[in-house]
Amino acid sequence: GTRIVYERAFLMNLRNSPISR
Amino acid sequence: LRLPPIEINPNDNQLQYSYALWYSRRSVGKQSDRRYAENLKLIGRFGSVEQFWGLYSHLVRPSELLASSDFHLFKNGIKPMWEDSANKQGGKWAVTLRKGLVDRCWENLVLAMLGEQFMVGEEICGAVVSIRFQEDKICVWNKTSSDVATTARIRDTLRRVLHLPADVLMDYKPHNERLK
Repeated sequence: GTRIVYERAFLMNLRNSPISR
Repeated sequence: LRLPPIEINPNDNQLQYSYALWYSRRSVGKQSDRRYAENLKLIGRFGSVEQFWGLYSHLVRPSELLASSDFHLFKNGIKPMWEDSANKQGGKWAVTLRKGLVDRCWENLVLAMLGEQFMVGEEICGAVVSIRFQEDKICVWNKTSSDVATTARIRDTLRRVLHLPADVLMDYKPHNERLK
């Protein structure tokens, strides 16, 4: 199947988003 | 070690794999395999980008750890030990870093691994950051040490994502050289 690939910039952008748990 | 599956919020950005983060601190003197296993402490597990940041943001930076400490970030289900069935036939790339570089390099490596930037299928087992007195070390473990194309690809990706200076030492060792 398709692999879930994330660029560094995308991951960094989520760093400051509210934690979902 | 049997743990329940990791529950992921449906709104989260799921990762290709789930991971477990471990901490260890080496005891003084030569360490037996059993002792090594006893020193491994599971810190947490995650399966989404959001869960990763939730854990990571509570951690000290590697450079703040006491000397002889390691963080081990491995795919869920793979113990950070040579003896694990996923590691037995594998090996690791080790990058030796002078003091001051390890935090940035470790973060870049972790993000590349979680984001599947290595493009070597199932081959990546995990990564380790080791804090020592003189210098620090970062390692990437893979499954099949005899797979020359894959190990070369891992080396090239490591160089790229860590932005390593040309003079940085990198060496590859199959685990079975140590098991013998």
